[in-house]
Amino acid sequence: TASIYAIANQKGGVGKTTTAVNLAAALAGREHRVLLIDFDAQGSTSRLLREEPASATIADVLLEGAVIESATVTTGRRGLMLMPGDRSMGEYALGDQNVLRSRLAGVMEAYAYVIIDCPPSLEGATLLALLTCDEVIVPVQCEYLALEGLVSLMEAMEGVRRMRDEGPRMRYLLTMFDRRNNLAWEVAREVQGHFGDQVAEAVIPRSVRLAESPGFRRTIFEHDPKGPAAAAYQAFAVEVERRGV
Amino acid sequence: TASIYAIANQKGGVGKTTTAVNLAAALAGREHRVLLIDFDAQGSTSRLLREEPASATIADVLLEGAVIESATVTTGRRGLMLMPGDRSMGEYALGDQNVLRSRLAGVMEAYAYVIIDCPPSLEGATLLALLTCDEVIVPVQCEYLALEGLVSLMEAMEGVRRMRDEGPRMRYLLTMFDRRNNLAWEVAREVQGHFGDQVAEAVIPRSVRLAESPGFRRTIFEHDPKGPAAAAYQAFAVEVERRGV
Ligand SMILES: Nc1ncnc2c1ncn2[C@@H]1O[C@H](COP(=O)(O)OP(=O)(O)OP(=O)(O)O)[C@@H](O)[C@H]1O
Ligand SMILES: Nc1ncnc2c1ncn2[C@@H]1O[C@H](COP(=O)(O)OP(=O)(O)OP(=O)(O)O)[C@@H](O)[C@H]1O
Ligand SMILES: [Mg+2]
Ligand SMILES: [Mg+2]
Repeated sequence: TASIYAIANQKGGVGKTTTAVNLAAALAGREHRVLLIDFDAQGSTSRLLREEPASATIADVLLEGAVIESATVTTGRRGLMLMPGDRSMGEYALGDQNVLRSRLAGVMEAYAYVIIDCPPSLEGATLLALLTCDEVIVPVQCEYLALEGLVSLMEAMEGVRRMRDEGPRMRYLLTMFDRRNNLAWEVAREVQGHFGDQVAEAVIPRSVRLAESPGFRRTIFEHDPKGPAAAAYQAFAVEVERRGV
Repeated sequence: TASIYAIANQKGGVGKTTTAVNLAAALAGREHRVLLIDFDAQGSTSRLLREEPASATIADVLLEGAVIESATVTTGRRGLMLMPGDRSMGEYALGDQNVLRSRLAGVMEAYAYVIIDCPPSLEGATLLALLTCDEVIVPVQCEYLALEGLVSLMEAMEGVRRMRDEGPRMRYLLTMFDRRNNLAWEVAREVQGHFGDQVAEAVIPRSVRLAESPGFRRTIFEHDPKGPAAAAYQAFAVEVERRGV
């Protein structure tokens, strides 16, 4: 049955969408069936990967009871299906906290992984994802302001743990790591010190190729398959496989 | 009477907080009295500049009618006062769209500039800021995904213009510009092509010094006064002065 991952961090621009797309692509490339769900009203994940319009939106699934399949589209990549984002997700307010789990119940055998890209927030759609997932992957940009943001994330997770029996596991992924820059090493050391083995072994380097790839509507594996960023996301996918739920 | 600027862009991590803090500091350094308001529930602006706790919060001002002065603190920098952010701003839903303008009425003669740092969203507190300000400063990171985010911002601004007689002016500021990188030039050309003279002449370079400065609780003028980032924010402050409302 599928493992559900939420990619979340209320700090903006830390690499949530980039991680959601490239982790999903790496897992699909390793012969798994993956469903990528775009909870961000900006819908950048969807624009990157989408092939054709869906007949229903995520909001139809959550609010009107439409089935998951009607809001799912192909991406042109084997094994990778997508539920595109929708502007109405920006105003989604949490209702029934089990709505996503019950909607996904019918497809849990069809996928090995469900990955949810969240907007930079801890409310609404993101809260639903935190209440639904088995594990939260938190991209942590190797910069000072991103470090400060972790405090409010940890407080929010305490709230989530009070709302559901067993809280999700946490996994912190260092992103945009520039080894020439002292600040990056300092932040990495701080994160390792705080979170110990909850920090992924893979570290995503700062890479212009990653920033370029959305412009070509490509994953990093299609844009720069032999580069360090593709290798890092590949290594992270192997870690996710190994630690499965 | 004070000019009111909102620093907004729902795309995360594009340099809103960095621009709010350093523009406010540059204007205060040029002998203006500046009030910096932190509408972001993460409160990173406040942590950077704050000297002592306020007796009231922004939420008390907006929801309970507390006076602005009770929620304002010194920052240790001449001419620069701060209204710290508050976690409750994360759930703020727009009520009376004139509430901020009427609360500010009593201090509009005390300041030359009021600058509002917004969270990565277009709802709630950000919408209030867009309805209150004379001008919106939109930091645009020189990367592809930030470009896509401008489409939803422009749509949101059409909604704002329908809600108030005269919409705010728009000003786009290119940030994290790395001249060694083709992608940055491409994005800059695209933004200039779309927005013409609404694009600020000043361009903020990508600079490790800027990313480091929050860790020392310093503005860029205190951390690296002779560097390119300080010069760029100084030039932008001069542009804001010249174009004033
Ligand atoms: N490792 C990396 N190296 C260089 N650039 C990166 C890297 N990861 C992401 N980027 C770029 O940084 C910017 C922010 O990344 P992304 O949009 O994935 O973050 P996000 O957390 O999803 O943002 P938001 O908070 O707006 O949802 C994008 O322009 C992206 O292309
Ligand atoms: N010109 C620059 N060069 C290098 N780093 C920068 C620059 N401007 C900002 N930064 C760094 O980039 C990160 C994002 O900037 P910042 O937090 O100001 O963006 P933001 O738009 O306020 O983010 P959020 O959407 O979370 O509110 C921070 O770590 C900041 O220190
Ligand atoms: Mg994103
Ligand atoms: Mg900010």
